[in-house]
Amino acid sequence: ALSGRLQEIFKRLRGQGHLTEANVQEAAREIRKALLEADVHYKVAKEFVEDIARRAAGQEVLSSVTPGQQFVKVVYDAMVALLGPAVPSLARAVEGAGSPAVWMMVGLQGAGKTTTSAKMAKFAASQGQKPLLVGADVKRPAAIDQLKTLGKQIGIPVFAQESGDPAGVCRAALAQARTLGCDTVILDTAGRLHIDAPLMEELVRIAHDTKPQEILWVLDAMAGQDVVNAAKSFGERLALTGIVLTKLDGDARGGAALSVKAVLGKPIRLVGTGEKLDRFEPFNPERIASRILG
Amino acid sequence: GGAGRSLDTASIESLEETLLAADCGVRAAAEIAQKVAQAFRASGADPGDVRALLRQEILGRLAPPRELRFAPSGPTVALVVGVNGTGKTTTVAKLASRYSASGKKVIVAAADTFRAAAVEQLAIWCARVGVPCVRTQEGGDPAAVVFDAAQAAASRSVDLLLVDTAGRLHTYHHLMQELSKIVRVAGKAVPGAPHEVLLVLDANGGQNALAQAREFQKAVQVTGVALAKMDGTARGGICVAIQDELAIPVLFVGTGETAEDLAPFDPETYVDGLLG
Ligand SMILES: Nc1nc2c(ncn2[C@@H]2O[C@H](COP(=O)(O)OP(=O)(O)OP(=O)(O)O)[C@@H](O)[C@H]2O)c(=O)[nH]1
Ligand SMILES: Nc1nc2c(ncn2[C@@H]2O[C@H](COP(=O)(O)OP(=O)(O)OP(=O)(O)O)[C@@H](O)[C@H]2O)c(=O)[nH]1
Ligand SMILES: [Mg+2]
Ligand SMILES: [Mg+2]
Repeated sequence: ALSGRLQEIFKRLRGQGHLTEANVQEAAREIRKALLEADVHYKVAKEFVEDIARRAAGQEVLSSVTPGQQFVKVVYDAMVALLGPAVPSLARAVEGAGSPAVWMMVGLQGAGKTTTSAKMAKFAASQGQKPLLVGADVKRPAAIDQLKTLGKQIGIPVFAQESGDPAGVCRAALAQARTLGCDTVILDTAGRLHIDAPLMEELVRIAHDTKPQEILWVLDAMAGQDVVNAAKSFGERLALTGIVLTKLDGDARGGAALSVKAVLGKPIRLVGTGEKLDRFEPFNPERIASRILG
Repeated sequence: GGAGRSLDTASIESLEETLLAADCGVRAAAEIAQKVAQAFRASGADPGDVRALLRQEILGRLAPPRELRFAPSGPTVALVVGVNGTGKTTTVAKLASRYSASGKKVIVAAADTFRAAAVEQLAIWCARVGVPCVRTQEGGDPAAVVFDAAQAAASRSVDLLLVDTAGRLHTYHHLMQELSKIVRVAGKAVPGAPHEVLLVLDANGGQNALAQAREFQKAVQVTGVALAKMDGTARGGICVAIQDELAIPVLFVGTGETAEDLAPFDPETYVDGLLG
C-alpha cells in the first residue's frame, strides 16, 4: 500500500531535521504511481503531486511522528481537501413557494441514473418529502417500465408518457406534481454521450423548461481516464450542482471521482453502494481518499 | 539516423501519457513505452518514426478478429456476462441481429431474472430483431432459464442461443458462483456449452476492467471481450493488458445504441483510436 511505501522512503530520515528534496521526489513518484493505478487522470495526478511536493519540501519534521507518517498525512489531508467538502443534503422545496424542488439526473449510458433516482426518492420520502419520479427516458427499451417497477417497490408515484419528447414529459410532470401535491420532482433522463450534440441540446432544453434546483452528474466509480472529457462537456452545457458516485461496492479505486471533482469544481453529494434501493449514503471524503490512495 | 540513438526522457514520458490517456493502464503504458524505446534504439529510426514503432508494438500484441466459434453440431451457446451497466443486454440484441442476418437460427435466453424490467428490455429487443426470447417469471432461477432455453435450442435445431445475464460486480462471491452454476447447467443441457463466454466491457472503464476480466475468468472460461460504447471518446486501452495477461481477445466492438451498432474487432482501427 502507498502508506507503507512512503514509510519505507522516509524511514532513513529518523533524526534529521526536515524532509530532503531527494526523499520528497522519490515519494512524489510513488504517489503519482498510486494515483494512476487508481484511475486518477494523469494531468490531475501530476498537479496533485506537484502541490504535495511543494507543501512537503523543507517542512519541519514533527518530533511526535515519523517523517513517513507525517508525509502520509500531508498527502491524505490534501486529497480529502480536494475531494470535499461533502454537501449531502439536496435542495428542498421552499416552504409556501408553491412549486416543487426539481432534481435532474444526467450522465453517460449505464452510470446508474435510474437506480439512483429511485434511491433518492426513497430517501426523500423517509425525510418527510413527497417525491415524484419522472421517466424522462423515452428511448431505452423498458426504461419507463424499469422506473415504474422501482417506484412500485418503494411506493413512490412515477410519471411517464410512453411517447412524446423528454422536455414535454418533464414539463407535464411538474404540472402533475402540483396536482398530486408532490414537493420534489426527480427527472430520470436517458444516458447519452457528451459528443451527441442533439441529445446534449435536449438536456439544455429540459433544464431550461424545468429550472432544476439540482442537476446531478452521475458517475460510475469504475470510470477511467476519458471520463473527465465527458464531465467537462456536461459541465459546459449545464449548471451542474453536484456529482453522484455509483457502484462503490465494487473494488475500483475510484480515482475518476478525484479527477472529475478537480475539473468540475462541483461537490460530490452522494454515493451508491449497491443495487438495492437502500444502498445509498452521503459522500464521505475521508473514506474515498483512503480508497484512492490504496 | 544511426543505430544506438536513444529517445529522450520527455519523449518516453509523452508515449506513456498517450497510452495512459487511452486507459492502457500504468503497467502496460510503462512496458510498451520501454519496448518502443528499445526498438527505436535498435532500428536507428528517426524521431518521426516513433508513432509507427508504437503502432507496431501494440498491434503485435493484439489477436486478429474472429467471429463466434460455432459448434460442429447442435446449438452453439454463447453466454454474455459482465459488471453492471456495461451494455450486455444491448450487445445480445446486436449479436442476435448480426447472426440472424447471416442466416443463423437464433434464440435468446433472458437469464437476468433480478433487475427491474430486465426481461422486458430484452423482450422488446428480441421483438425488434425478430428472434424468440425464452423467459421465465420474475425472480426465478437464472440457471433454470438457461437450462430450458438450451433444451429448447437443441430440440428446435437452433444454431445459436445467446444468453443475457444480470450485471454483477466480481466482488460478490455468491454472484460469481451463480455464474459458474449457469455454466455447469448449460453444459448439462448441451454438451460442450457454453461454447463462448463474452465479457462485455464498458470502454469508459478504467483499470478495474482488468480486475473484472481476471475475476470473471476465474469463475467461468471467458472466451472473448465485447467492448461497448466505443462510439464515445473513451478508447478501451485496457484490452491490450487483458490480451497480454489473460490471452482473452476482443471479438466485437459496440458503436452505438441500435441493434446494428456492432462491428467485428479491427486491431488497426483500435490502435489508431488509442494513439489519437
Ligand atoms: N453494484 C451496484 N450496481 C448499481 C449501482 N447503481 C446502479 N447499479 C446497477 O447498474 C446498472 C445500471 O443502472 P441504471 O440505473 O439502469 O443506469 P442508467 O444510468 O439509468 O442507465 P441508462 O439509462 O441506460 O443510461 C443496473 O444493473 C443497476 O442495478 C450501485 O451503486 N452498485
Ligand atoms: N453509446 C453507446 N451506448 C451503449 C452501447 N451499448 C450499450 N449502450 C447503452 O448503455 C446502457 C446500458 O446498456 P444495457 O444493455 O442495459 O447494459 P447491461 O450491461 O445489460 O446493464 P445491466 O443488465 O443493468 O447490468 C443503455 O443505455 C444502452 O443503450 C454502445 O455501444 N454505445
Ligand atoms: Mg436509465
Ligand atoms: Mg442487462
